[in-house]
Amino acid sequence: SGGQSNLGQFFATR
Amino acid sequence: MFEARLLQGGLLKKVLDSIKDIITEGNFDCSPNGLSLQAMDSSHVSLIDILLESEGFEHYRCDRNIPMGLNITNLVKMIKCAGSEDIVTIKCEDKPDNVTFLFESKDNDKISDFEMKTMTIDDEHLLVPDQTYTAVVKMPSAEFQRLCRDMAAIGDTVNISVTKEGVRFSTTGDMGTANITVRPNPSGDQKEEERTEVQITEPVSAGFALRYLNSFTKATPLSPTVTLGMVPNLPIVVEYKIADMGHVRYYLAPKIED
Repeated sequence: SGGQSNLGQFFATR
Repeated sequence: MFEARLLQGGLLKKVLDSIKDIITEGNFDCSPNGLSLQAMDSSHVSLIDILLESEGFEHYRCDRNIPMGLNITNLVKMIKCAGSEDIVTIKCEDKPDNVTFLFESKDNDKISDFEMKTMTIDDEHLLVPDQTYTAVVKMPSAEFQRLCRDMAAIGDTVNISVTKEGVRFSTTGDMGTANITVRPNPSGDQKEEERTEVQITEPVSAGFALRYLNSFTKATPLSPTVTLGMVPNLPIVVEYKIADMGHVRYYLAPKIED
């Protein structure tokens, strides 16, 4: 299995 | 001020059970629309999104938006003091230092109030886009829970691939591999909540950490069904609808292919 991505890579912050 | 009265206090316990393994603190946002929470786990891999709509409460008053920062561990301790049949009222001022929980027994022979300190939480709020999902799978929540538990016994990561034939869950570990395919039920014999339904515009496949998915299944008592939404290369959404009230949703970032 590969590495783990995080949500900041997909969703913008407000 | 904010005041909300919930006839089914047991629901709050279930909601807290569904988040307590993932976050230790969070801002409950009280607004005229309802009570909501958005919070990420400490590694920012998963996001919890809760909505309890104002219409679902027996009484609901909220004059302005109030962020209610609470330590979840302490909140669980306090809500545990309510009987599962109790009516729960949550109250706080506009800029609260404390929030009050009032528990009334069903027969109205016992009334308790608990006051809990609030905290200031600087959390990052994520903008989750309104997504059209490439693949949507609706299945019995107990079956999804069982499946995640079985997969986690074998491996750490599950690959979920959805085609119109069904959903395939696969994992690999030191002892070997496991594959479970869930097919849409063809017959109309089952009750709606016992059916598996798959809607796709194109096949999708991605890997996810089972540790998080297993935590999400703590929401199983909230709903007989769970809905998985997938888009290639985007986080998966795992949604538990709360009848007449709202939802608990989880977003989980995918594993990256080597």
